[in-house]
Amino acid sequence: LRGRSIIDDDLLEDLEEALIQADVSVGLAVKLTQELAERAEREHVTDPEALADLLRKRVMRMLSQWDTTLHTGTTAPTTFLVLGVNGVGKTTSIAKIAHWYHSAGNKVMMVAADTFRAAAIDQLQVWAERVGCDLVRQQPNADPAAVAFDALQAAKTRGTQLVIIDTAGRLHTKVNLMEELRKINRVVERELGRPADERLLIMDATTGQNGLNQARQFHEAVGVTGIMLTKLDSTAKGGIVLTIADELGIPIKLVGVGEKLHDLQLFSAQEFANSLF
Amino acid sequence: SLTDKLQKAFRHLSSRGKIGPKDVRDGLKEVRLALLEADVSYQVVKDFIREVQDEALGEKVLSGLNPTQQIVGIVHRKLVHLLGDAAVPIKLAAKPPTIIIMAGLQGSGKTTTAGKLARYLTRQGHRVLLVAADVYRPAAIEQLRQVGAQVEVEVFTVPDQSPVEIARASVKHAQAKGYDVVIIDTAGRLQIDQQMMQEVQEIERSFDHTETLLVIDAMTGQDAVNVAEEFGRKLKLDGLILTKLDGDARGGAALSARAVTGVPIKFMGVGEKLDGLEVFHPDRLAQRILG
Ligand SMILES: Nc1nc2c(ncn2[C@@H]2O[C@H](COP(=O)(O)OP(=O)(O)OP(=O)(O)O)[C@@H](O)[C@H]2O)c(=O)[nH]1
Ligand SMILES: Nc1nc2c(ncn2[C@@H]2O[C@H](COP(=O)(O)OP(=O)(O)OP(=O)(O)O)[C@@H](O)[C@H]2O)c(=O)[nH]1
Ligand SMILES: [Mg+2]
Ligand SMILES: [Mg+2]
Repeated sequence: LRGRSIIDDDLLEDLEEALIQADVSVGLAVKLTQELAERAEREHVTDPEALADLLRKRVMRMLSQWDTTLHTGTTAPTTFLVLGVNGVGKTTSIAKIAHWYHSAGNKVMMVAADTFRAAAIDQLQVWAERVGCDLVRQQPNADPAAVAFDALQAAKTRGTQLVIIDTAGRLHTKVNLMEELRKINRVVERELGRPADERLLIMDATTGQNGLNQARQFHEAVGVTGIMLTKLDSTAKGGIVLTIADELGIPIKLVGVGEKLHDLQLFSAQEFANSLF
Repeated sequence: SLTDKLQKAFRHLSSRGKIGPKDVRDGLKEVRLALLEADVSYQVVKDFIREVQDEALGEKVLSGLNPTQQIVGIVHRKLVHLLGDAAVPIKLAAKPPTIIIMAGLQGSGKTTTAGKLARYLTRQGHRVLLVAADVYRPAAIEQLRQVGAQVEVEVFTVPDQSPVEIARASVKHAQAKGYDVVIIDTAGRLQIDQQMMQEVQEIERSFDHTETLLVIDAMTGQDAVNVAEEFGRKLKLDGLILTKLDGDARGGAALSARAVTGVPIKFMGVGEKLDGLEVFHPDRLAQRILG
């Protein structure tokens, strides 16, 4: 399959290597470089930079196929349920999103439904104070679904426009924790009269192939509507989202680029493709 | 599993019975794929496969009866060896207190692991002091306080001081109160953040001897090599701790970090609760990486 007449094998191997080092799955990296080789052969492209550029455009197209806007509810409050494995940046990302909507003049409420982890509620409390928005909380070890329920009731009374629900980090392999998430999702849906407007999966850009398992399991559990990729200010490329796009078609909507409130960006397929390799 | 994949790769050989160098090289392609899928860094995989190839192409395999088993055997053995054949414990200071520094990227599990380590060392008979030196993350100090309370270990904090000052004050406090182990929890930081790397360097250099541990999330991908390399250059790393191994991440980052720093993996985080800490098992991690 290699030994092309005009395309340098080493060059193709370098591009494949670059994709793998960016955490693109091996299978997809091979598929993309083979596709590239065939195209280059057909169109007589031999310049290394031109080849890399073609590959970047291909990546960009793979990631531009969907709508990246955050959904708004038909009736208030618009509700975002935030989920993901441990330590990926859920709580911090909620603060950033709250800050963004609050700064635009919306009445925002954060919900401290991580009732398990040490000081999780305290952490969100600090962020709510910094953002200047509402926070609904109960005591540690309260039932997270009950906290979500109470928050939505309060939101309706207060005329809150956006409710963002923080949940505890959970490994997608833990059956009981995934069931707890399903329950929170069901309670929210029942209380809203429609599914949560966004079920946002937070993923860490430093995550490797396990990210595909995460996306699959969370998607199966609650139907993920969008992904926020955090820590893109690190040296990690987050290439696993390309595999997720290819296999699951879940849109990447937001990006986290730091630990401060303003370190939030809308996902840009072009920017992502250009920094991938 | 890798064995299944290799059996499949060598299936066409059963008619001929004997395998040649080309067959070994084809079999190793499966090993390479398995390691990359397990998140082992590209370059580390390349070096590892070359080493395995040298041995696999040797007389024993080519004339052996079951090439699949032999190759898997060589791979497994070399992997265990590369990971660090046996568990290495925390290095206790000749003159107490032993000062342990938890370092690593944001969200890797430092604070939780500090608590786990405190519990582990307390059960071994040590008097442990936990130190809250993360002054940045909202409620980080409160988090360590609650963790400390759960494992019944004192948490040292000082308001309005820099992490370096807190670290220094904590050791003085430990010496005064007779603690023989101090565990300093630090803020998560990017290895490319010059200022933050300088800060953790300064904490380390404040003392003659420290046990500096790099905490790495088991789901880390190719970036593990960049992170480990830089932390290894800037700090005198003494150990690695791999967290969140209770998930289904293959954990290849452990191999990458170990290969690039030469530092032993000491513990594995295997749960969210504070008893979720195990001493490193190279054999179990090797099996997991190979899938
Ligand atoms: N550099 C960087 N750090 C981030 C980013 N997003 C979050 N963090 C940091 O990652 C760490 C974990 O963030 P959290 O918001 O507590 O993560 P979480 O998913 O809520 O964690 P759990 O609730 O424990 O599962 C914190 O130190 C954050 O400051 C980002 O975009 N860039
Ligand atoms: N399942 C599982 N979760 C873990 C493990 N270790 C830590 N966690 C979880 O991972 C998340 C992050 O842990 P922290 O201890 O806050 O991580 P950290 O490195 O101190 O984070 P920063 O201080 O923000 O850099 C929390 O939800 C922990 O409960 C583990 O071994 N298994
Ligand atoms: Mg959180
Ligand atoms: Mg911490």
